[in-house]
Amino acid sequence: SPSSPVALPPFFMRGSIIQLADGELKRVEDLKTEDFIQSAEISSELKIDSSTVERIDCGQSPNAVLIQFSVGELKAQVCVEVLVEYPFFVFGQGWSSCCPDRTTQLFELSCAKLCVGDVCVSLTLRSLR
Amino acid sequence: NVEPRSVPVFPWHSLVPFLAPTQSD
Repeated sequence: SPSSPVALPPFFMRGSIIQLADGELKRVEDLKTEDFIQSAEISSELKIDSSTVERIDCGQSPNAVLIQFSVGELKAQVCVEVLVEYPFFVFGQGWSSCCPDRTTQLFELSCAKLCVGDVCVSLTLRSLR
Repeated sequence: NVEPRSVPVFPWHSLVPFLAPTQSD
C-alpha cells in the first residue's frame, strides 16, 4: 500500500516529554488515565469528556479511517478521519489505535487495538460562565 | 551518543482530541 509521509504530531513518539497541568513531567508512554483526569480538573478552560467509539470505517485514503464517536452525556455524534496509526487514550486501558502494529512501528508506542465500544479520553471547552 | 541540550516539552492537552467543543451562555 502507498505509504505517504507521516505528518502525525511528534509528541506520540515514545520518550516524548509531556507536561501535566500541575507541572509534572511524564513520558508519553507512562501516562495514566488519572493524569488526564487530574490535569483537566486543574484546567480552567478544558474539561474531560468521554467519547465512545460507535463505528470505524475505511477513510478516503488508504491509510485513513473514519471513526464515529458518541461524545459526552449528550451523546453528540462526531466523526473524525485520522490515519490508522493515530493513537487515542482509552479510559483504564491506555493508548489504542486502529492499527497498533503500525503505531508501534512508527512511534515505538505500545498500543492496544481500538475497538467499537472503547471509551476514549476527549476534551471539551468549559463554559465561560 | 550526543545528549540533546534541550528536549521539547509538550502540554498534556496536545495528546487529546478536542471533540464537540461546547459553548453555552
